[in-house]
Amino acid sequence: MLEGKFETASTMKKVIEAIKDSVKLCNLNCSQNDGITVQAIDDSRVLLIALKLDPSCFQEFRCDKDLVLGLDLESLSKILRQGNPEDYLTLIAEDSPDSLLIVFEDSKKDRISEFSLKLMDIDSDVLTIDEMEHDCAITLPAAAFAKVARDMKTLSESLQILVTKDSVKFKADGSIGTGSVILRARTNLDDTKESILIDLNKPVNLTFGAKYLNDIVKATPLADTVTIKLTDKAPAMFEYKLQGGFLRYYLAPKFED
Amino acid sequence: QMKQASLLSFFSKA
Repeated sequence: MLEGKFETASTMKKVIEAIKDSVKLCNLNCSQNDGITVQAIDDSRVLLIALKLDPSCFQEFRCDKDLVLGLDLESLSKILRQGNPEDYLTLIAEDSPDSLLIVFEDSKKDRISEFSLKLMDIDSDVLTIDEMEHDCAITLPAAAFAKVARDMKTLSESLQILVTKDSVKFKADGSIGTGSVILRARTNLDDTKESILIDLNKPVNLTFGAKYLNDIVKATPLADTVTIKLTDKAPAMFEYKLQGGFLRYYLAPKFED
Repeated sequence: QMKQASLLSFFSKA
């Protein structure tokens, strides 16, 4: 039996909102040691989502037997919207489940809402992602990255990211004209989450689909900062850290044809 | 013209 109780529903609500536009169906893997993990790839095989919610993400967590819960994320999102962000949220499943029980509790108002979501058999590819060597790692405010990704998408369907030891430059080249935004590395000791940190082994110049970057920044409400690891001619990794876990996106680059 | 790469060119199926 699985029983995972979150102190607030907001984490799960934000996680599902962050991934449901990229993948429609996914398997939730549940185990006592790892908590809940998800790996899902979008239909175009360009963007991969890796979610880890350790048992420490939960107020209470037990999973007697490893479980795979196949979910339609649009349906899960409909149910998660029924609860308030500050409600307790508990996920419950039997050992051979055909549904997932989702319970919201508002202890102050003595309100308990229960929903049952039908599970599905989902046959999806799982990819082996090794810890990658990277040419550079950038940590910046998640909102600053989201603004660049959203703004530049209006100019071009591609966004070029150029990193040197003291700045990150985003460049868009579209039919109406061009644009660039430079963010300089800075350390803000008073407010460390406002810092822009660049750890550079080698300068990087990579181009990504603006549409996918806009899917990634849907995770912005989950964390103050995002860490981006880039390597020449390889997929980029975007990480939003959660308390006791993470939501990562792996995005394949674009190349000159 | 830029061409979009696939993740399958970088990661193998488990």
